[in-house]
Amino acid sequence: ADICCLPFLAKICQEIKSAIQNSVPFKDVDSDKYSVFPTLRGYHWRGRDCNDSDEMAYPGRRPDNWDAHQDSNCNGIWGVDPKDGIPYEKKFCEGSQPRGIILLGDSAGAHFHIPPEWITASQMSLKSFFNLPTALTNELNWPQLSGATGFLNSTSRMKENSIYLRLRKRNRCNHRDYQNLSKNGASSQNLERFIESLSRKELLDHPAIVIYAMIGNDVCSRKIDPVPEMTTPEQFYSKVMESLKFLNSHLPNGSHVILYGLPDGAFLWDHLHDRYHPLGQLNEDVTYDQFYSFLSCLQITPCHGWMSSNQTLRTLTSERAEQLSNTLKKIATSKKFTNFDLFYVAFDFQEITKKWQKRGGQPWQLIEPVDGFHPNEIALLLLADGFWNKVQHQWPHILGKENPFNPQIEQVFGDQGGH
Amino acid sequence: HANGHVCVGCVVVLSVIEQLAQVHNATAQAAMERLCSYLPVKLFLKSTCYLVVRTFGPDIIKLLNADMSADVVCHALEFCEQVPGQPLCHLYPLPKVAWKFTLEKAREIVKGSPTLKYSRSS
Repeated sequence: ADICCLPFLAKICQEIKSAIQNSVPFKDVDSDKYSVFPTLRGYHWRGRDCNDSDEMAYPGRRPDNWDAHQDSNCNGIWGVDPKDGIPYEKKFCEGSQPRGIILLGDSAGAHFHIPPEWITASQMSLKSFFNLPTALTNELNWPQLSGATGFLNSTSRMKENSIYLRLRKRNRCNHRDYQNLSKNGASSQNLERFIESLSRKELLDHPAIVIYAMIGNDVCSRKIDPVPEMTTPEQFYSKVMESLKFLNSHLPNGSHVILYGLPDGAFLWDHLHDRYHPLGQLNEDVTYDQFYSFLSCLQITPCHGWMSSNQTLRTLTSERAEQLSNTLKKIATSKKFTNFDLFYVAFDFQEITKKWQKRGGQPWQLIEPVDGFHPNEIALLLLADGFWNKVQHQWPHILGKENPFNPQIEQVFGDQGGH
Repeated sequence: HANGHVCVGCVVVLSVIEQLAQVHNATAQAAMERLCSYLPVKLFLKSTCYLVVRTFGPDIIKLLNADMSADVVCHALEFCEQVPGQPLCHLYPLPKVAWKFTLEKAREIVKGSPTLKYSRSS
């Protein structure tokens, strides 16, 4: 039953388990935390390594000798302009203040997604499961399509782009400088177990924009009585401060940290409970209410507090979420750090619901249909859009300036080696 | 529920098999073969599917042919279990006939099955 018991598979199984537990790439020859392999925490999660046999060549670093001889920061810009002998990286990127994006998140940030075509018999075909191996080796997450670090084209034909792609469009020198350090089940209380997977050298690398987005697991649990399990504001404050101190000792000076608030998850019951779950659509016999009850009964629900018919419990969960958001606000307005400035952005689901309804959409279309819990790709890209507009409006310095050399970079280097 | 995920997995897979048979007006056996044929070879997914069908297929066919729901099948095959003192966990509306009686009937159908001799963990 446990295939990892087979002697010849034991070692590779151990390596895979270690990669997933530590949130670092399984295939990383030079151990610089960047990989040429997509899944198992590879370049679907962090910028693709451009030289996996040189630990000093990786996305986000300051260029080595202006990359006159090799692409040390994997942004696809290197070599010397024959017309004037000036290194391209110096010509196109010097003074443009490149920066990377790093997400410290949970399953929502990693874009947890189970395709409905995997369980919808009426639409099932040979094509339905082609992406199953990729999904399984990414822990059922799709960070390559996420709102923060996605670099692939949206599968839901949304015109909005991820935060990373917007940073790249603003300054092509930011190419490949993204890290999605999200984990299913992550919360303020267990971030310390994988925050070390963050890759940034204070003196060698460009500044980063770090988004701290623990948006649910501090109030969500599978327990029959989830309230005692909820993180208290005091516990939350303590752990968030620990994480910020860690970031201050690792991030290059001039970085920015944005604390992302928690949503009001009561939205889920309100808009889904009486709708049919994909398993119940053929015979109209399973609603999300029944689905939620089944998961709660088995004590494997991702969030008993909000995925419940108990109005009181839903309200309690939303109240605690708001208290934790207020804790983040308090930290953002009162704490100072040497290497980064600190901001708070609310998780404004109502705002994106209104935006979506203006386009003729329905609120339930913003939630993952199979788990009935996570924000789906549409929601994640609308949230990224709202986040970008808010930051650009209130704190434009965080995003950096438009690089006037973008056209030249594209002309000389094309897609800069892609992703 | 130590095996909550195993139970959900069983109910989801059984639901898909039932609905494939319904949609294609086919037998449970044909539906299982169809499902396995859709799976990629990578990660042993297709071969694991055929192995599961060979191991549990005969029992599943008997139970689905007796119009048992996915909940009942998964309890009869012991992928789901009702822990004493805990509520019965089910996804679909309960059968019109008392659950206890239905489950006893289902267990009778698969009694003596070689599959159930092994502990489920293997």
